[in-house]
Amino acid sequence: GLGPEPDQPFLPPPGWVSIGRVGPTESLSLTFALRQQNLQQLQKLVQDVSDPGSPRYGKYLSLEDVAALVRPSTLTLSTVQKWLLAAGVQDCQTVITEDFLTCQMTVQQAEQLLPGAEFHRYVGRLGGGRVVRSPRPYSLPGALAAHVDFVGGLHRFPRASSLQQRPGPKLDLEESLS
Amino acid sequence: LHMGVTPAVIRERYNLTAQDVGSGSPNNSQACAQFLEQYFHDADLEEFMKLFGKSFPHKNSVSRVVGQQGHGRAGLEASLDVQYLMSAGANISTWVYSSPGRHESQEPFLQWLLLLSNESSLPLVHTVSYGDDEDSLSTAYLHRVNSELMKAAARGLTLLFASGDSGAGCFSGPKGHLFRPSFPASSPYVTTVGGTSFRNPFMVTEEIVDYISGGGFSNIFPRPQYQDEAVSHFLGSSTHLPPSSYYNASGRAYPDVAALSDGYWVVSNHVPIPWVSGTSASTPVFGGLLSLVNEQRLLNGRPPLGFLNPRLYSMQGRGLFDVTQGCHEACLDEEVQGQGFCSKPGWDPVTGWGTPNYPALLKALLDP
Repeated sequence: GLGPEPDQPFLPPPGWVSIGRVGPTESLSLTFALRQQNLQQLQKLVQDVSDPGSPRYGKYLSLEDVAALVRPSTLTLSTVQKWLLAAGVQDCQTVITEDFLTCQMTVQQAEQLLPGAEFHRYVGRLGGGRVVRSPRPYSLPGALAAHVDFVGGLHRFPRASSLQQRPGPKLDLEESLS
Repeated sequence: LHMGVTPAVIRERYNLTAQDVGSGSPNNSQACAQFLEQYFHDADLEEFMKLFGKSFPHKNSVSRVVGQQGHGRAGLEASLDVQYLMSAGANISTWVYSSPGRHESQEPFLQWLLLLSNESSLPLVHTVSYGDDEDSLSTAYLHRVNSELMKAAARGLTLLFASGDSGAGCFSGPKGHLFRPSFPASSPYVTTVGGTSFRNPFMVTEEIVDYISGGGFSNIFPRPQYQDEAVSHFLGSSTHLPPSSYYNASGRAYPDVAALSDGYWVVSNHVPIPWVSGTSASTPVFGGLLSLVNEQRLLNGRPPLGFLNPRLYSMQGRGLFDVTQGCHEACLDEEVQGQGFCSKPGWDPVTGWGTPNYPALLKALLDP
């Protein structure tokens, strides 16, 4: 198999603690980012519609136009669908652009589909909630490499807000008034 | 004199009159997005507007919540985003995306991207305070998310991201220290908002750099053509740049613009909280002002602003107050001694082109 994200750090960031492996029959939701088409054309269109000097300035695309441009190839859609069906994964939803597929499956199915993955439940120490993630990298069958950009729901943890309450500045009314 | 940043202070500094509000038209709308387990409360928004919104027409409730709003305590971040988006972009229909992750295995930011790809009709301006270190994300993920942001740009959506609250950031690698860019702030398809402070924190004065203001150069995305001239000018004319080994000078440089990020009043769980700071505050403020510009463009039969950067960089700072004093924080080591980049006249990787001067910005952005 091939790892589509070999450089993705897969250990939990500080503040997250594993409370153990998730049971094989528990349900998971994974998102498959399917390979898009015509990205260079899309890039050129973005330049044109955003450049006030272009005759196409402000002539934005509808979601349906975007979908027609980037929708994955029939080969990509059928290859991924066959792979999922072969693993017994049937409960999937797509989006209008058809370039994401979110599927519900059991942990056991997910670990079979993505060799190497091992799902653990983590709790955030500072009220960060609970998430299920894999502390080990996953791989995909070689035949899928050209069709899936990455699988979401394995490694990336929610990020805490960096907003802060700073101590108020020292009030020097005399200086302010002067 | 004032005792911290409120909508009145923002409106005064950025030259908004009581008439600079939305018309309530259904054609114009704005949104903020939440990816943490954070919720806002309608009661807080109402109290905030009662305390701080008397001087301008505004809405007292959000028009639509997309996703789940939990029933727990309100979060400071969520409260801030809603309250300042709705007081800068006053009287404009506002949506809140709440994507805390419906399932324990979902990635909330990815869920938001999916929502964008699944709704034909969306608000014109989106402000987002989420950001991750570029080095914490895989190259495959970074490029794919960048494509998603490009899809949004093609549709004429204006996406504003906070530049982050760690200045240039710092990564301790095997070869020593490097600055640490933040993503999606570093995407070439979003407009990134940095942060400023008042020179005198108790008066509406000119602005200086807020030392936390995120900024720098992407290690992943090359510098887009639209900012080539501005960034080359900065790099070529700065006399005190950090050592070149700390950053990738040919990467996408950010932020693009800035707004006040220091000393805000926020109402959360019925309590007015002072001195709240972060670029999470400056982002909804800038977003609200762009929504006001969109309002006027739509009234004049123009298309909405869409992806702003190519136009912004061609304006060369027109419509913005240039911030020319101060530096942001970075690695605490002998080489840079805690200092990243410094602001200077024109564009810089600390405050971008500067902060909004609304009447001038409107003039610059109204036509064509």
